[in-house]
Amino acid sequence: MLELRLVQGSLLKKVLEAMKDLVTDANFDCSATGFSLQAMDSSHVALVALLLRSEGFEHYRCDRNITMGMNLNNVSKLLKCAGNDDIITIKADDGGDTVTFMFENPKQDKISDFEMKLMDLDSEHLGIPDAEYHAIVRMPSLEFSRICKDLSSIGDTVVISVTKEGIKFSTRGDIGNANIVCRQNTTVDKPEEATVIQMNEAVSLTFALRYLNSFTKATSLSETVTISLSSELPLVAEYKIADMGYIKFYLAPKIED
Amino acid sequence: GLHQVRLFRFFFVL
Repeated sequence: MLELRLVQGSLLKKVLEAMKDLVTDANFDCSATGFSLQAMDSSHVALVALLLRSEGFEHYRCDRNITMGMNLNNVSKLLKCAGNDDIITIKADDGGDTVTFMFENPKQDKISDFEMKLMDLDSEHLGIPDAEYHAIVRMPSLEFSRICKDLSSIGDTVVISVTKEGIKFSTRGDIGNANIVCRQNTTVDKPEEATVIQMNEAVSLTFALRYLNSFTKATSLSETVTISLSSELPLVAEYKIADMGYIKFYLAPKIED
Repeated sequence: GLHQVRLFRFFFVL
């Protein structure tokens, strides 16, 4: 038996919005640790890893580990029926082939439930080795989103370089080229407005902007994003989900033949 | 030129 009650239901709505364009079908894994998901996009270039820790739920019952295969677009459609202030409860029976989403409005005078058929998915769960990153940059998530959007109107790929000077985003296209540099800036009113650069070694990697733009759908989940880079490794963009966990996106670089 | 690498190059299938 599985029963997860999330008071801040809007978080789940945002999580689905952040993932549904990148991944079509995915297995949600439920264990004593929490509610999690790992899935790749269809071209196996990008990966999303979600964790909502059990402590973040008002009520968390998971008698045995359950894997639930779902079409994320369908889950997103169901969650659009929940109000932003609704409490969301996810229920499933062990060995069952359905999941139920229940929505309660704050006044507790409207209760909706939606039952959805689960899918049997063959998923390739990837082992991600721990890595030492050459550079870790924390910056406002809205700024990162703006940069990816602006540069994609000029080019298809971005070179992200981190030096002592800052983090530089460069692109080139038919109309010309563009460079945006964000310097470390910790003299801000609020810590979430800071750009903080931790660099062990200068790094420069090329990525497809299309995927980075897709990752920025998670912007509403967190005011900051942490970008980790190492030469010869996928980029990690992490959006922390307050008190609950994270959504991390991995993106393989483009490299010289 | 540049080519897009897949994640399998860095991560292993469990």
